[in-house]
Amino acid sequence: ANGGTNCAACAVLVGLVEQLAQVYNEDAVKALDRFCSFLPDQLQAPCRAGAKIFAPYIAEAIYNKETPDVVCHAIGFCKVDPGHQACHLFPVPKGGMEAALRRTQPMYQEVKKMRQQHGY
Amino acid sequence: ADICNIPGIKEICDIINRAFNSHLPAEDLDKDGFSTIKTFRGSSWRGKDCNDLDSRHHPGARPINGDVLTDSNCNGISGLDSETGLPYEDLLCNGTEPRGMILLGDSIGAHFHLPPQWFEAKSLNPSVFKDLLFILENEIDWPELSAATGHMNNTFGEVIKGPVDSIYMRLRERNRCNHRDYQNIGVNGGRSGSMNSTIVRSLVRNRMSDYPALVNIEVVGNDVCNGHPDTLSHMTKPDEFRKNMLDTLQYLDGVLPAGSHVWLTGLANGSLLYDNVHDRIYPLGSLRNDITYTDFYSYMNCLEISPCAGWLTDNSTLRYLTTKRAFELSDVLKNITATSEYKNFDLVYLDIGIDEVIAEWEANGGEGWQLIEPVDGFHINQQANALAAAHFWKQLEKEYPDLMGKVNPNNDRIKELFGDQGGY
Repeated sequence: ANGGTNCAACAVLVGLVEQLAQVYNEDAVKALDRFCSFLPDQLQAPCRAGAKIFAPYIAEAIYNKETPDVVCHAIGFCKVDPGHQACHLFPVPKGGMEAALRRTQPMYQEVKKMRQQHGY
Repeated sequence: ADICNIPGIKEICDIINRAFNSHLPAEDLDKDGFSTIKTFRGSSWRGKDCNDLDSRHHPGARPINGDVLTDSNCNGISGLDSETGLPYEDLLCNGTEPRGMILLGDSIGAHFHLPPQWFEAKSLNPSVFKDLLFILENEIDWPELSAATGHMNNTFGEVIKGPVDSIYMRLRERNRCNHRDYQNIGVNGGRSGSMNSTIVRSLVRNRMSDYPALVNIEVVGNDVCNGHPDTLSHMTKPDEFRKNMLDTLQYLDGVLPAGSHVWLTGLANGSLLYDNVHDRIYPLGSLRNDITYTDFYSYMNCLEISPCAGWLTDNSTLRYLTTKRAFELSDVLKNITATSEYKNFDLVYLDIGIDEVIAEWEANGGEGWQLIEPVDGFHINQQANALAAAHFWKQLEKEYPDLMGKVNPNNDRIKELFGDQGGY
């Protein structure tokens, strides 16, 4: 439900990137690249390929102080299925999840269009 | 479109499917069920094959012609004693009742572990991901360090901490002729149904040409664990559990060499998981102390991906009802043990005893949460695996000493002559 394991994997990854950015005092794009550089050689290329697509959106949302849960909704890995409530691992953002999801709707639409263009 | 249908990719998919679905080694030239590589169900899981071109040569085999020329059972003992003119296998192993250790079970038996360092921003660095591929190729399990078949020193100290102790190591210490005779057929998510349909069928033992084995069947949670919101209605019912286990045992009677022993482990009391960790900080929340295990459990339940909605929940009634069903299923195992007889093995039952292990740990000044896997909050960790091995061994020694076999009086001679017997 609500994106299942894809959503959870996204929340963990974005959460780590956001925390890395804080630990190393850098922006999320650099933090994501730092994360990819930690992986074994064989996995760095696919990691960077994914980062190239999503890093700008993740960075913008994190810059706007959105939580990793909200970021993952904005980039389409998490969703709210009919009859369900939005799931969150990190503390609920100020003003609640629903308001945050409304706030990030434009980004969601933009990512959706980008995904369709690239056939994801 | 299935990516596995693409020529070239198909062969790779076949290898992965063979390892991950049938629980048999992906690389096994002679198809005897044993491999020379570690991962993909290789020697991390079953003793290393010392001759992958001859299926008669594998761990657990009875020696061929006294192993004078080759080490057919891969236990590192071969050749002829020049003084007596007898094969060393005959001299050092005959009459010592060699036996293998085989685990059939779930992720607890396979020893599931995700490194907490992967979930802590401050701990992330290249060295914590050094063994990432190895870990994935072993299905995120650590059978080489597990309570049943652990067989090596813990050289992965950066991502998994704690001592190693196992039933196999103790069986080998008791009789060095047992070297390399282990099989860990633990499968993440394993339950009584999959035990009967696939897991037990991945056991490799030749009734005629292999030594007997001590087989531990442990499915300690997944029959009551699932991620469904209506979790109770998806749990295995006692009559279904009984049928699955009886079918499994009947199959085993057809494949195990005479003189084997089967030991059934009861289901766990998973309530202790929540009790011990619910208000502690989850690794991903360690930077700001803002995520507890209760938050993590609720999140998994919200996404319906929890490995156990019945135990990993703040709903105490649900936890109670899940434990109740687990105890009912354990009663089925006790009843089967008391009422069934098999031609090729005797059958015993032991409680899993994690409660006792935790109580003992606490009596020695420890805290319960220190024995639980930090990332999933659902398994026991390396320290607890080692303690569980010692606990089981003590129980076996006390209640069923026959299962362990004799102490081999030739152990020192074997050490002197054959050193580490080829290692692992």
